Amino acid sequence: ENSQKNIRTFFLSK
Amino acid sequence: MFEARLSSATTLKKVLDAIKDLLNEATFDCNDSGIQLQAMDNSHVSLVSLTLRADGFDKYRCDRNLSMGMNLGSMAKIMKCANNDDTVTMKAQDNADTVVFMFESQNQEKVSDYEMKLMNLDQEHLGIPETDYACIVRMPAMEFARICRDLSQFGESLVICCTKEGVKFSASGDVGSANIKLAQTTSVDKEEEAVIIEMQEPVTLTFACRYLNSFTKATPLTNQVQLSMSMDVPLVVEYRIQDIGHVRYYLAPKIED
Repeated sequence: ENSQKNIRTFFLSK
Repeated sequence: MFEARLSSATTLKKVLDAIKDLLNEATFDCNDSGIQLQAMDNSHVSLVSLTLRADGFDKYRCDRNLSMGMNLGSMAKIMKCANNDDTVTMKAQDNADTVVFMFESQNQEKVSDYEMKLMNLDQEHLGIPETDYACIVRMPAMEFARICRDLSQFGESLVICCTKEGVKFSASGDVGSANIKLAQTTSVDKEEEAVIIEMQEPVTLTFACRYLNSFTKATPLTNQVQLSMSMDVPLVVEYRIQDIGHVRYYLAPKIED
């Protein structure tokens, strides 16, 4: 089963 | 002083319907160029980004930058009180802790105003880098909604496979498996019915159906939806809102461990 990633891991916090 | 007026409440009702499935509350950031909203859903799997440009409003005034934290459930209760053809005006004083929604009937004989308390939301803003996507698919928004709805009966995940010939959506589970293939439109008679693919390289990605179905709540806003994909980066699902802006949803892919 594929694991669901957190969106935050792809974008930088401003 | 902040004041933004739309001649028809329908647009704001549809915008709210497009975001309230994913977000309980959100901050509307207002400045002289318009209104922006960016927020992650509660589980931090998807990100909603809304832009409403100042020039798309019938009247727009924003003297000072203003961040209005709103409970979207409360806003929905208020918007329900507007008729679709009412003019809607949002108003707030500088540093206010409330926002006023004013609805005016077309014949000007009924005027209602609803004052809503604002919230202080501690929201994280994410910087979204410019990305050249491997595949961009434009297709009818209704068709995309139908595919997400149909395939979510067969599994929790939807696999999107895009090549230059077309785009394939697949799901599988206990019942069996389901595949829907859409070919790229060869002759475009009606632009809103076209399936257009811009491909640099083929892509196959897996996403949670639940979120895709929430994104399709934006379908009434527009005829076409745009899906932007690259391997192992978030999918972007974009709905343009005629003459005023767009709502974009970013969804993190499911990745094999």
